[in-house]
Amino acid sequence: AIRFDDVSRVYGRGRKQVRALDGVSLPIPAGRWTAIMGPSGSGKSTLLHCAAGLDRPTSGRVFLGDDDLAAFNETQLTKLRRKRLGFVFQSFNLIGSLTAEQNVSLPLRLDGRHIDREEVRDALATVGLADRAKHRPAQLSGGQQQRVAIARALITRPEVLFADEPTGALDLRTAREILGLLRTAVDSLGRTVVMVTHDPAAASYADSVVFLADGRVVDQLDGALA
Amino acid sequence: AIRFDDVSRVYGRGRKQVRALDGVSLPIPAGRWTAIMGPSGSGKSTLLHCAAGLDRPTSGRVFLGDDDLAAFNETQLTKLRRKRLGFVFQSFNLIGSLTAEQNVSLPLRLDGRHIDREEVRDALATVGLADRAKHRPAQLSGGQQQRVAIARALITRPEVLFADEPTGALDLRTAREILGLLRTAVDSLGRTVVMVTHDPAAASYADSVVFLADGRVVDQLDGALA
Ligand SMILES: Nc1ncnc2c1ncn2[C@@H]1O[C@H](COP(=O)(O)OP(=O)(O)OP(=O)(O)O)[C@@H](O)[C@H]1O
Ligand SMILES: Nc1ncnc2c1ncn2[C@@H]1O[C@H](COP(=O)(O)OP(=O)(O)OP(=O)(O)O)[C@@H](O)[C@H]1O
Ligand SMILES: [Mg+2]
Ligand SMILES: [Mg+2]
Repeated sequence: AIRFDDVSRVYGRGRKQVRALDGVSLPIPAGRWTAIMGPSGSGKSTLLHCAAGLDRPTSGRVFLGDDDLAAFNETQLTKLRRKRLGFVFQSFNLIGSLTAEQNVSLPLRLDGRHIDREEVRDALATVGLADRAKHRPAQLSGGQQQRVAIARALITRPEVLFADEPTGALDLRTAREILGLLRTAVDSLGRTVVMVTHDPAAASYADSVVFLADGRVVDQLDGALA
Repeated sequence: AIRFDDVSRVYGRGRKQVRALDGVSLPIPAGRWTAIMGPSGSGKSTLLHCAAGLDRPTSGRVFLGDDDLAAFNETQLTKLRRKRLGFVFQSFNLIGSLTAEQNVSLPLRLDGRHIDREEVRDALATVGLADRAKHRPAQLSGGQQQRVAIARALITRPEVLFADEPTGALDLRTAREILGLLRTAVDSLGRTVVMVTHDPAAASYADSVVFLADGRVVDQLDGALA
Protein backbone atom coordinates (compact mmCIF):
# COMPACT_ATOMS: atom_id res chain seq x y z
CA ALA A 1 0.00 0.00 0.00
CA ILE A 2 0.95 3.67 -0.40
CA ARG A 3 0.39 6.37 2.18
CA PHE A 4 0.64 10.15 1.95
CA ASP A 5 1.23 11.88 5.28
CA ASP A 6 0.63 15.66 5.10
CA VAL A 7 2.51 16.00 1.77
CA SER A 8 3.10 19.39 0.15
CA ARG A 9 4.95 20.11 -3.08
CA VAL A 10 5.73 23.74 -3.76
CA TYR A 11 7.44 25.35 -6.77
CA GLY A 12 9.14 28.75 -6.80
CA ARG A 13 9.00 31.50 -4.20
CA GLY A 14 7.11 34.69 -3.48
CA ARG A 15 4.61 35.84 -6.12
CA LYS A 16 5.42 33.04 -8.56
CA GLN A 17 4.96 30.35 -5.90
CA VAL A 18 2.73 27.46 -6.93
CA ARG A 19 1.43 24.94 -4.36
CA ALA A 20 0.96 21.84 -6.52
CA LEU A 21 0.16 19.71 -3.42
CA ASP A 22 -1.01 21.35 -0.22
CA GLY A 23 -1.03 19.06 2.84
CA VAL A 24 -2.26 15.81 1.27
CA SER A 25 -2.89 12.89 3.66
CA LEU A 26 -4.21 9.83 1.87
CA PRO A 27 -4.08 6.05 2.18
CA ILE A 28 -3.99 4.18 -1.16
CA PRO A 29 -4.83 0.51 -0.42
CA ALA A 30 -2.90 -2.40 -1.95
CA GLY A 31 -4.60 -4.81 -4.36
CA ARG A 32 -7.23 -2.25 -5.29
CA TRP A 33 -7.70 0.35 -8.02
CA THR A 34 -7.77 4.00 -6.97
CA ALA A 35 -8.68 6.71 -9.50
CA ILE A 36 -7.63 10.35 -9.03
CA MET A 37 -9.73 13.06 -10.62
CA GLY A 38 -9.68 16.84 -10.55
CA PRO A 39 -9.42 19.97 -12.69
CA SER A 40 -6.44 20.66 -14.92
CA GLY A 41 -3.58 21.88 -12.74
CA SER A 42 -5.00 20.50 -9.49
CA GLY A 43 -1.95 18.36 -8.66
CA LYS A 44 -2.86 14.92 -10.02
CA SER A 45 0.40 14.26 -11.90
CA THR A 46 2.41 15.73 -9.05
CA LEU A 47 0.70 13.31 -6.62
CA LEU A 48 1.53 10.37 -8.89
CA HIS A 49 5.17 11.43 -9.31
CA CYS A 50 5.61 11.78 -5.54
CA ALA A 51 3.95 8.40 -4.93
CA ALA A 52 6.35 6.70 -7.37
CA GLY A 53 9.44 8.42 -6.02
CA LEU A 54 9.93 10.39 -9.24
CA ASP A 55 9.58 13.68 -7.37
CA ARG A 56 10.36 14.58 -3.72
CA PRO A 57 7.77 16.42 -1.61
CA THR A 58 8.71 19.83 -0.17
CA SER A 59 7.32 18.63 3.19
CA GLY A 60 5.49 15.59 4.55
CA ARG A 61 6.18 11.89 3.91
CA VAL A 62 5.29 9.24 1.33
CA PHE A 63 5.31 5.58 2.42
CA LEU A 64 5.47 2.58 0.09
CA GLY A 65 4.46 -0.30 2.33
CA ASP A 66 6.41 0.43 5.54
CA ASP A 67 9.22 2.26 3.74
CA ASP A 68 9.47 6.04 3.98
CA LEU A 69 10.62 7.08 0.50
CA ALA A 70 12.63 9.95 2.03
CA ALA A 71 15.00 7.36 3.53
CA PHE A 72 16.09 6.20 0.07
CA ASN A 73 18.78 7.83 -2.07
CA GLU A 74 18.33 8.25 -5.86
CA THR A 75 19.99 4.92 -6.70
CA GLN A 76 17.85 3.00 -4.20
CA LEU A 77 14.68 4.75 -5.46
CA THR A 78 15.53 3.83 -9.05
CA LYS A 79 16.15 0.20 -8.08
CA LEU A 80 12.87 0.11 -6.13
CA ARG A 81 10.98 1.55 -9.09
CA ARG A 82 12.47 -0.91 -11.58
CA LYS A 83 11.63 -3.90 -9.38
CA ARG A 84 8.20 -3.00 -8.03
CA LEU A 85 6.59 -0.14 -9.92
CA GLY A 86 5.28 0.62 -13.42
CA PHE A 87 4.53 4.11 -14.73
CA VAL A 88 2.51 5.32 -17.72
CA PHE A 89 3.43 8.98 -18.17
CA GLN A 90 0.91 11.58 -19.29
CA SER A 91 3.15 12.43 -22.26
CA PHE A 92 4.15 8.80 -22.86
CA ASN A 93 7.96 9.44 -22.64
CA LEU A 94 8.83 6.89 -25.30
CA ILE A 95 12.42 6.75 -26.64
CA GLY A 96 12.21 8.05 -30.23
CA SER A 97 15.23 6.14 -31.51
CA LEU A 98 13.90 2.75 -30.33
CA THR A 99 11.23 0.60 -31.99
CA ALA A 100 7.96 -0.18 -30.21
CA GLU A 101 9.35 -3.60 -29.28
CA GLN A 102 12.58 -2.11 -27.89
CA ASN A 103 10.65 0.50 -25.92
CA VAL A 104 8.54 -2.21 -24.31
CA SER A 105 11.56 -4.34 -23.35
CA LEU A 106 13.53 -1.38 -21.98
CA PRO A 107 12.38 -1.75 -18.33
CA LEU A 108 13.46 -5.41 -18.40
CA ARG A 109 16.85 -4.45 -19.83
CA LEU A 110 17.30 -1.66 -17.25
CA ASP A 111 16.52 -4.06 -14.42
CA GLY A 112 19.02 -6.60 -15.75
CA ARG A 113 16.32 -9.17 -16.47
CA HIS A 114 16.22 -11.69 -19.30
CA ILE A 115 14.23 -10.42 -22.33
CA ASP A 116 11.84 -12.99 -23.76
CA ARG A 117 10.96 -11.78 -27.27
CA GLU A 118 7.76 -13.81 -27.23
CA GLU A 119 6.62 -12.09 -24.04
CA VAL A 120 7.34 -8.64 -25.51
CA ARG A 121 5.41 -9.49 -28.68
CA ASP A 122 2.50 -10.71 -26.55
CA ALA A 123 2.50 -7.46 -24.57
CA LEU A 124 2.19 -5.50 -27.83
CA ALA A 125 -0.51 -7.86 -29.08
CA THR A 126 -2.48 -7.34 -25.84
CA VAL A 127 -2.70 -3.61 -26.62
CA GLY A 128 -3.58 -4.24 -30.28
CA LEU A 129 -0.17 -3.48 -31.83
CA ALA A 130 1.25 -6.90 -32.74
CA ASP A 131 1.96 -5.72 -36.30
CA ARG A 132 3.77 -2.52 -35.30
CA ALA A 133 6.64 -3.98 -33.24
CA LYS A 134 9.30 -2.64 -35.62
CA HIS A 135 7.93 0.91 -35.94
CA ARG A 136 9.35 3.86 -34.01
CA PRO A 137 7.17 6.29 -31.97
CA ALA A 138 7.20 8.91 -34.77
CA GLN A 139 5.58 6.35 -37.09
CA LEU A 140 2.74 5.71 -34.68
CA SER A 141 -0.40 7.70 -33.98
CA GLY A 142 -0.98 9.37 -30.60
CA GLY A 143 -3.17 6.55 -29.31
CA GLN A 144 -0.77 3.89 -30.59
CA GLN A 145 2.12 5.57 -28.76
CA GLN A 146 0.06 5.60 -25.58
CA ARG A 147 -0.61 1.90 -25.94
CA VAL A 148 3.12 1.20 -26.34
CA ALA A 149 3.68 3.14 -23.10
CA ILE A 150 1.04 0.98 -21.39
CA ALA A 151 2.62 -2.27 -22.62
CA ARG A 152 6.02 -1.02 -21.42
CA ALA A 153 4.68 -0.28 -17.93
CA LEU A 154 3.08 -3.73 -17.61
CA ILE A 155 5.96 -5.84 -18.99
CA THR A 156 7.76 -6.06 -15.60
CA ARG A 157 4.55 -7.28 -13.87
CA PRO A 158 4.80 -4.44 -11.31
CA GLU A 159 3.19 -4.63 -7.85
CA VAL A 160 1.91 -1.08 -8.33
CA LEU A 161 0.98 0.51 -11.64
CA PHE A 162 0.77 4.29 -11.79
CA ALA A 163 -1.06 5.53 -14.88
CA ASP A 164 -1.48 9.20 -15.77
CA GLU A 165 -4.55 9.49 -18.01
CA PRO A 166 -3.78 6.17 -19.75
CA THR A 167 -6.81 6.42 -22.07
CA GLY A 168 -6.48 10.13 -22.83
CA ALA A 169 -5.53 9.52 -26.49
CA LEU A 170 -7.83 6.53 -27.06
CA ASP A 171 -11.28 6.09 -28.57
CA LEU A 172 -13.98 4.58 -26.38
CA ARG A 173 -13.62 1.02 -27.64
CA THR A 174 -9.82 0.91 -27.40
CA ALA A 175 -10.04 2.57 -23.97
CA ARG A 176 -12.43 -0.13 -22.71
CA GLU A 177 -10.00 -2.85 -23.80
CA ILE A 178 -7.14 -1.20 -21.90
CA LEU A 179 -9.27 -0.61 -18.80
CA GLY A 180 -10.39 -4.24 -18.90
CA LEU A 181 -6.72 -5.25 -18.93
CA LEU A 182 -6.05 -3.20 -15.78
CA ARG A 183 -9.15 -4.56 -14.08
CA THR A 184 -7.90 -8.13 -14.65
CA ALA A 185 -4.46 -7.20 -13.25
CA VAL A 186 -6.14 -6.04 -10.04
CA ASP A 187 -8.79 -8.76 -9.71
CA SER A 188 -6.85 -11.89 -10.65
CA LEU A 189 -3.23 -10.88 -10.03
CA GLY A 190 -3.77 -8.73 -6.93
CA ARG A 191 -1.93 -5.73 -8.37
CA THR A 192 -2.43 -2.14 -7.18
CA VAL A 193 -3.47 0.50 -9.72
CA VAL A 194 -3.36 4.27 -9.16
CA MET A 195 -4.85 6.01 -12.19
CA VAL A 196 -5.28 9.71 -12.91
CA THR A 197 -8.20 10.38 -15.22
CA HIS A 198 -10.67 13.12 -16.14
CA ASP A 199 -12.96 10.61 -17.88
CA PRO A 200 -15.86 9.46 -15.65
CA ALA A 201 -16.22 6.30 -17.75
CA ALA A 202 -12.61 5.35 -16.96
CA ALA A 203 -13.10 6.22 -13.28
CA SER A 204 -16.05 3.84 -13.15
CA TYR A 205 -13.61 0.90 -13.46
CA ALA A 206 -11.92 1.89 -10.19
CA ASP A 207 -12.71 0.67 -6.67
CA SER A 208 -12.59 4.20 -5.29
CA VAL A 209 -12.09 7.74 -6.56
CA VAL A 210 -10.16 10.57 -4.89
CA PHE A 211 -10.90 14.16 -5.96
CA LEU A 212 -8.20 16.84 -5.90
CA ALA A 213 -8.63 20.61 -6.19
CA ASP A 214 -5.83 23.16 -5.78
CA GLY A 215 -3.50 20.50 -4.42
CA ARG A 216 -5.91 19.24 -1.71
CA VAL A 217 -8.06 16.13 -1.36
CA VAL A 218 -11.60 17.52 -1.42
CA ASP A 219 -13.69 14.37 -1.77
CA GLN A 220 -13.50 10.61 -1.95
CA LEU A 221 -16.00 8.09 -3.33
CA ASP A 222 -15.87 4.41 -2.47
CA GLY A 223 -17.42 1.52 -4.32
CA ALA A 224 -18.24 1.42 -8.03
CA LEU A 225 -19.18 4.78 -9.46
CA ALA A 226 -20.88 3.40 -12.50
CA ALA B 1 -13.92 25.59 -47.50
CA ILE B 2 -11.66 22.52 -47.70
CA ARG B 3 -12.17 19.63 -50.09
CA PHE B 4 -10.54 16.20 -50.21
CA ASP B 5 -10.62 14.56 -53.65
CA ASP B 6 -9.75 10.81 -53.50
CA VAL B 7 -6.81 11.39 -51.13
CA SER B 8 -4.55 8.52 -50.04
CA ARG B 9 -1.51 8.71 -47.75
CA VAL B 10 0.66 5.62 -47.64
CA TYR B 11 3.77 4.91 -45.57
CA GLY B 12 6.45 2.35 -46.39
CA ARG B 13 6.35 -0.46 -48.92
CA GLY B 14 5.54 -4.14 -49.14
CA ARG B 15 4.76 -5.92 -45.86
CA LYS B 16 5.36 -2.85 -43.70
CA GLN B 17 3.07 -0.68 -45.82
CA VAL B 18 0.49 1.32 -43.86
CA ARG B 19 -2.43 3.04 -45.62
CA ALA B 20 -3.14 5.94 -43.24
CA LEU B 21 -5.70 7.44 -45.68
CA ASP B 22 -7.30 5.29 -48.35
CA GLY B 23 -9.21 7.21 -51.04
CA VAL B 24 -10.84 9.94 -48.92
CA SER B 25 -13.26 12.29 -50.72
CA LEU B 26 -14.84 14.80 -48.37
CA PRO B 27 -16.13 18.39 -48.45
CA ILE B 28 -15.50 20.39 -45.25
CA PRO B 29 -17.77 23.48 -45.41
CA ALA B 30 -16.55 26.98 -44.48
CA GLY B 31 -18.01 28.79 -41.46
CA ARG B 32 -19.06 25.53 -39.81
CA TRP B 33 -17.56 23.12 -37.26
CA THR B 34 -16.74 19.63 -38.49
CA ALA B 35 -15.68 16.94 -35.99
CA ILE B 36 -13.68 13.87 -37.03
CA MET B 37 -13.97 10.71 -34.99
CA GLY B 38 -12.64 7.17 -35.33
CA PRO B 39 -10.56 4.48 -33.63
CA SER B 40 -6.94 5.03 -32.67
CA GLY B 41 -4.82 4.75 -35.83
CA SER B 42 -7.71 5.31 -38.24
CA GLY B 43 -6.12 8.32 -39.96
CA LYS B 44 -7.61 11.32 -38.13
CA SER B 45 -4.32 13.20 -37.50
CA THR B 46 -3.10 12.33 -41.00
CA LEU B 47 -6.29 13.84 -42.48
CA LEU B 48 -5.78 17.03 -40.45
CA HIS B 49 -2.12 17.33 -41.46
CA CYS B 50 -2.97 16.91 -45.14
CA ALA B 51 -5.82 19.45 -44.88
CA ALA B 52 -3.44 22.04 -43.37
CA GLY B 53 -0.64 21.39 -45.86
CA LEU B 54 1.62 19.95 -43.15
CA ASP B 55 1.79 16.63 -45.01
CA ARG B 56 1.47 15.80 -48.71
CA PRO B 57 -0.90 13.06 -49.87
CA THR B 58 0.57 10.08 -51.79
CA SER B 59 -2.25 10.50 -54.34
CA GLY B 60 -5.38 12.63 -54.75
CA ARG B 61 -5.82 16.37 -54.14
CA VAL B 62 -6.60 18.71 -51.25
CA PHE B 63 -8.24 22.07 -52.03
CA LEU B 64 -8.33 25.09 -49.71
CA GLY B 65 -11.00 27.28 -51.25
CA ASP B 66 -10.21 27.05 -54.97
CA ASP B 67 -6.50 26.44 -54.43
CA ASP B 68 -5.04 22.97 -55.00
CA LEU B 69 -2.43 22.65 -52.23
CA ALA B 70 -0.25 20.56 -54.58
CA ALA B 71 0.37 23.73 -56.64
CA PHE B 72 2.15 25.42 -53.75
CA ASN B 73 5.81 24.97 -52.81
CA GLU B 74 6.93 24.67 -49.19
CA THR B 75 7.51 28.41 -48.75
CA GLN B 76 4.09 29.31 -50.19
CA LEU B 77 2.40 26.66 -48.00
CA THR B 78 4.12 28.04 -44.89
CA LYS B 79 3.03 31.58 -45.77
CA LEU B 80 -0.53 30.41 -46.39
CA ARG B 81 -0.60 28.58 -43.05
CA ARG B 82 0.73 31.58 -41.12
CA LYS B 83 -1.83 33.93 -42.67
CA ARG B 84 -4.97 31.81 -42.76
CA LEU B 85 -4.69 28.69 -40.61
CA GLY B 86 -4.30 27.75 -36.94
CA PHE B 87 -3.26 24.31 -35.68
CA VAL B 88 -3.52 22.68 -32.24
CA PHE B 89 -1.29 19.59 -32.41
CA GLN B 90 -2.17 16.37 -30.63
CA SER B 91 1.13 16.55 -28.76
CA PHE B 92 0.95 20.34 -28.30
CA ASN B 93 4.38 21.04 -29.92
CA LEU B 94 5.20 23.91 -27.58
CA ILE B 95 8.74 25.38 -27.60
CA GLY B 96 10.30 24.32 -24.28
CA SER B 97 12.71 27.25 -24.05
CA LEU B 98 9.97 29.88 -24.43
CA THR B 99 7.50 31.06 -21.78
CA ALA B 100 3.76 30.54 -22.20
CA GLU B 101 3.44 34.15 -23.33
CA GLN B 102 6.26 33.81 -25.89
CA ASN B 103 4.78 30.54 -27.22
CA VAL B 104 1.43 32.26 -27.77
CA SER B 105 2.96 35.23 -29.59
CA LEU B 106 5.21 33.05 -31.78
CA PRO B 107 2.76 32.77 -34.74
CA LEU B 108 2.47 36.57 -34.80
CA ARG B 109 6.24 36.94 -34.74
CA LEU B 110 6.68 34.31 -37.52
CA ASP B 111 4.15 36.13 -39.71
CA GLY B 112 5.91 39.46 -39.19
CA ARG B 113 2.94 40.95 -37.37
CA HIS B 114 2.98 43.47 -34.50
CA ILE B 115 2.80 41.78 -31.09
CA ASP B 116 0.36 43.46 -28.71
CA ARG B 117 1.28 42.25 -25.21
CA GLU B 118 -2.22 43.03 -23.96
CA GLU B 119 -3.75 40.81 -26.64
CA VAL B 120 -1.40 37.93 -25.78
CA ARG B 121 -2.23 38.26 -22.07
CA ASP B 122 -5.95 38.26 -22.94
CA ALA B 123 -5.51 35.09 -24.99
CA LEU B 124 -3.94 33.35 -21.99
CA ALA B 125 -6.66 34.70 -19.71
CA THR B 126 -9.33 33.32 -22.05
CA VAL B 127 -7.96 29.82 -21.48
CA GLY B 128 -7.62 30.34 -17.73
CA LEU B 129 -3.85 30.89 -17.56
CA ALA B 130 -3.45 34.65 -16.99
CA ASP B 131 -1.17 34.02 -14.01
CA ARG B 132 1.14 31.60 -15.81
CA ALA B 133 2.39 33.82 -18.65
CA LYS B 134 6.03 33.66 -17.47
CA HIS B 135 6.15 29.88 -16.94
CA ARG B 136 7.72 27.50 -19.45
CA PRO B 137 5.95 24.34 -20.72
CA ALA B 138 7.91 22.08 -18.33
CA GLN B 139 6.44 24.04 -15.41
CA LEU B 140 2.88 23.51 -16.58
CA SER B 141 0.61 20.51 -16.23
CA GLY B 142 -0.54 18.53 -19.30
CA GLY B 143 -3.86 20.32 -19.52
CA GLN B 144 -2.25 23.72 -19.00
CA GLN B 145 0.18 23.04 -21.86
CA GLN B 146 -2.74 22.07 -24.07
CA ARG B 147 -4.47 25.34 -23.26
CA VAL B 148 -1.34 27.32 -24.17
CA ALA B 149 -1.35 25.48 -27.52
CA ILE B 150 -5.00 26.48 -28.03
CA ALA B 151 -4.32 30.14 -27.21
CA ARG B 152 -1.37 30.06 -29.64
CA ALA B 153 -3.53 28.68 -32.46
CA LEU B 154 -6.23 31.33 -31.94
CA ILE B 155 -3.97 34.39 -31.55
CA THR B 156 -3.71 35.00 -35.32
CA ARG B 157 -7.52 34.92 -35.70
CA PRO B 158 -7.24 32.21 -38.36
CA GLU B 159 -9.92 31.58 -41.02
CA VAL B 160 -9.63 27.85 -40.35
CA LEU B 161 -8.70 26.25 -37.03
CA PHE B 162 -7.51 22.64 -37.08
CA ALA B 163 -7.56 21.07 -33.62
CA ASP B 164 -6.33 17.52 -32.89
CA GLU B 165 -8.09 16.33 -29.72
CA PRO B 166 -7.94 19.84 -28.16
CA THR B 167 -9.65 18.70 -24.95
CA GLY B 168 -7.81 15.39 -24.61
CA ALA B 169 -5.89 16.53 -21.50
CA LEU B 170 -8.71 18.57 -19.94
CA ASP B 171 -11.30 17.87 -17.26
CA LEU B 172 -14.96 18.19 -18.23
CA ARG B 173 -15.43 21.72 -16.94
CA THR B 174 -12.27 23.15 -18.52
CA ALA B 175 -13.12 21.30 -21.76
CA ARG B 176 -16.56 22.90 -21.88
CA GLU B 177 -15.02 26.36 -21.54
CA ILE B 178 -12.65 25.71 -24.46
CA LEU B 179 -15.41 24.20 -26.62
CA GLY B 180 -17.61 27.21 -25.88
CA LEU B 181 -14.77 29.43 -27.10
CA LEU B 182 -14.59 27.56 -30.41
CA ARG B 183 -18.36 27.63 -30.79
CA THR B 184 -18.32 31.43 -30.47
CA ALA B 185 -15.53 31.67 -33.07
CA VAL B 186 -17.73 29.78 -35.53
CA ASP B 187 -21.08 31.38 -34.70
CA SER B 188 -20.13 35.02 -34.31
CA LEU B 189 -16.89 35.33 -36.26
CA GLY B 190 -17.72 32.92 -39.10
CA ARG B 191 -14.58 30.85 -38.63
CA THR B 192 -14.19 27.24 -39.79
CA VAL B 193 -13.24 24.58 -37.23
CA VAL B 194 -12.05 21.06 -38.04
CA MET B 195 -11.64 19.12 -34.79
CA VAL B 196 -10.47 15.54 -34.23
CA THR B 197 -11.95 14.06 -31.06
CA HIS B 198 -12.81 10.68 -29.52
CA ASP B 199 -15.02 12.37 -26.92
CA PRO B 200 -18.73 12.27 -27.87
CA ALA B 201 -19.40 15.24 -25.58
CA ALA B 202 -16.89 17.35 -27.54
CA ALA B 203 -18.33 16.12 -30.86
CA SER B 204 -21.76 17.30 -29.75
CA TYR B 205 -20.56 20.91 -30.13
CA ALA B 206 -19.92 20.39 -33.85
CA ASP B 207 -22.30 21.00 -36.78
CA SER B 208 -21.45 17.65 -38.33
CA VAL B 209 -19.34 14.60 -37.57
CA VAL B 210 -17.28 12.51 -40.00
CA PHE B 211 -16.30 8.97 -38.96
CA LEU B 212 -13.05 7.39 -40.18
CA ALA B 213 -11.99 3.74 -39.99
CA ASP B 214 -8.84 2.30 -41.56
CA GLY B 215 -8.23 5.50 -43.50
CA ARG B 216 -11.74 5.66 -45.06
CA VAL B 217 -14.80 7.79 -44.41
CA VAL B 218 -17.38 5.28 -43.17
CA ASP B 219 -20.14 7.52 -41.89
CA GLN B 220 -21.21 11.12 -41.53
CA LEU B 221 -23.76 12.69 -39.20
CA ASP B 222 -25.23 16.12 -39.80
CA GLY B 223 -26.93 18.40 -37.33
CA ALA B 224 -26.38 18.48 -33.59
CA LEU B 225 -25.51 15.11 -32.11
CA ALA B 226 -26.40 16.09 -28.61
N1 LIG C 1 5.70 7.73 -40.49
C1 LIG C 1 4.81 6.72 -40.44
N2 LIG C 1 5.19 5.49 -40.85
C2 LIG C 1 4.31 4.46 -40.80
N3 LIG C 1 3.04 4.55 -40.38
C3 LIG C 1 2.61 5.75 -39.96
C4 LIG C 1 3.44 6.91 -39.96
N4 LIG C 1 2.75 7.95 -39.46
C5 LIG C 1 1.52 7.47 -39.17
N5 LIG C 1 1.44 6.16 -39.47
C6 LIG C 1 0.27 5.27 -39.34
O1 LIG C 1 -0.83 5.83 -40.02
C7 LIG C 1 -2.04 5.44 -39.35
C8 LIG C 1 -2.88 6.68 -39.08
O2 LIG C 1 -2.24 7.49 -38.13
P1 LIG C 1 -2.95 8.77 -37.49
O3 LIG C 1 -1.92 9.44 -36.63
O4 LIG C 1 -3.58 9.59 -38.54
O5 LIG C 1 -4.08 8.09 -36.58
P2 LIG C 1 -5.16 8.76 -35.63
O6 LIG C 1 -6.51 8.40 -36.16
O7 LIG C 1 -4.85 10.16 -35.42
O8 LIG C 1 -4.95 7.92 -34.27
P3 LIG C 1 -4.98 8.37 -32.71
O9 LIG C 1 -6.44 8.46 -32.34
O10 LIG C 1 -4.29 7.21 -32.03
O11 LIG C 1 -4.26 9.66 -32.57
C9 LIG C 1 -1.61 4.73 -38.07
O12 LIG C 1 -1.74 3.35 -38.20
C10 LIG C 1 -0.18 5.14 -37.89
O13 LIG C 1 0.56 4.18 -37.20
N1 LIG D 1 8.24 23.06 -12.39
C1 LIG D 1 7.10 23.69 -12.03
N2 LIG D 1 7.15 24.99 -11.72
C2 LIG D 1 6.01 25.66 -11.38
N3 LIG D 1 4.79 25.09 -11.31
C3 LIG D 1 4.69 23.80 -11.63
C4 LIG D 1 5.82 23.01 -12.00
N4 LIG D 1 5.41 21.76 -12.28
C5 LIG D 1 4.06 21.74 -12.08
N5 LIG D 1 3.64 22.97 -11.68
C6 LIG D 1 2.27 23.37 -11.32
O1 LIG D 1 1.75 22.53 -10.33
C7 LIG D 1 0.33 22.42 -10.48
C8 LIG D 1 -0.04 20.95 -10.51
O2 LIG D 1 0.45 20.35 -11.69
P1 LIG D 1 0.03 18.86 -12.11
O3 LIG D 1 0.85 18.54 -13.32
O4 LIG D 1 0.15 17.96 -10.95
O5 LIG D 1 -1.51 19.06 -12.49
P2 LIG D 1 -2.56 18.00 -13.06
O6 LIG D 1 -3.67 17.90 -12.05
O7 LIG D 1 -1.87 16.77 -13.45
O8 LIG D 1 -3.16 18.77 -14.33
P3 LIG D 1 -3.59 18.21 -15.81
O9 LIG D 1 -4.96 17.60 -15.62
O10 LIG D 1 -3.64 19.50 -16.61
O11 LIG D 1 -2.57 17.27 -16.29
C9 LIG D 1 -0.01 23.14 -11.79
O12 LIG D 1 -0.54 24.42 -11.53
C10 LIG D 1 1.31 23.25 -12.51
O13 LIG D 1 1.38 24.37 -13.34
MG1 LIG E 1 -1.42 15.87 -15.26
MG1 LIG F 1 -4.13 11.28 -33.79
